[in-house]
Amino acid sequence: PASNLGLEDIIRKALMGNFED
Amino acid sequence: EFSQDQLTLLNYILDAYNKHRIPQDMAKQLLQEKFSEEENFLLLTEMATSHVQVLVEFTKNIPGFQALDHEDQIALLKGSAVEAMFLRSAQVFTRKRPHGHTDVLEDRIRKSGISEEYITPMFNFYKSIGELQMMQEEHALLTAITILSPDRAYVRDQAAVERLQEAVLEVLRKFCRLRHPREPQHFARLLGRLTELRTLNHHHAEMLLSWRTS
Repeated sequence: PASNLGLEDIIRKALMGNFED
Repeated sequence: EFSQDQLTLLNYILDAYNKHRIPQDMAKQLLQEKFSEEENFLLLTEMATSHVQVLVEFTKNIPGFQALDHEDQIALLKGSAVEAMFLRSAQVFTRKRPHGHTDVLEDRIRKSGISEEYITPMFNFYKSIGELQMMQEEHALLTAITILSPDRAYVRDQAAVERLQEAVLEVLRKFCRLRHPREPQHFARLLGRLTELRTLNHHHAEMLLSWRTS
C-alpha cells in the first residue's frame, strides 16, 4: 500500500499522474 | 484593491484547496471508538500518506508551480509536506466541531505512542492558529506560501520560486488588509505562524525516529 512508500516516492508518483486513479 | 491577476490567483488557489481534501471515509475513521496504540499508529500513518497525495494535487494547481524545474518541484514538496500537514490539521482542530469530536481526535493522538514532548508543541500550535480565526482563503494562501519557500533544501532556481511566493504573499497581504481592517498586525501574525511551523518540522523528524524505535 502507498503508506509503505517513502515520502519522495509518494510525491514523485503523485506528481506524475493523478494518484487516485 | 486586487488586480485581475491577483483575483484569479486567489480563486485558483482557494478552489484547489477546497477540492483536494483527505477522503471523507478516512476522516470518519478517526472518529470511531476503536482505540489501540497499533490502530492509532496505522491510521495516522495512512492519514499522513493520504495527506501528501492531497498536498501534491493541491500544489499542482498553484499557478506557475508546474513550470518550475521538475526536481525543484520535488524538493519544495518534500521540504514542506510536514509543515503543510500541520497547517491543515490545525484547521481540523480549530474549526467549530461538535464538542466530542475534537476530544476523540486529541485522545487518539495522545494514545498513539507519540511522546508528550512532541504532542505539547503540536497542540500549542493548534491553539495559536485557532486564536487567529483564519478564513479559508488565509489557510489556502498560507499553505501555498509554505510550499513555495525558496530556501528549502536542494532547490536550485530559488529566484523562480521566490517570484511565485512573492505573488501569493502580496495577495495574502491585500486580503488581510481588506478583511481585517481593524487588525493591522494580522498579516504579520499569520507569517509568524510559519516560523512556528518550522520548529514543528524539526520536532517531527525526531518524533518519527522515537516513534519507530518504540
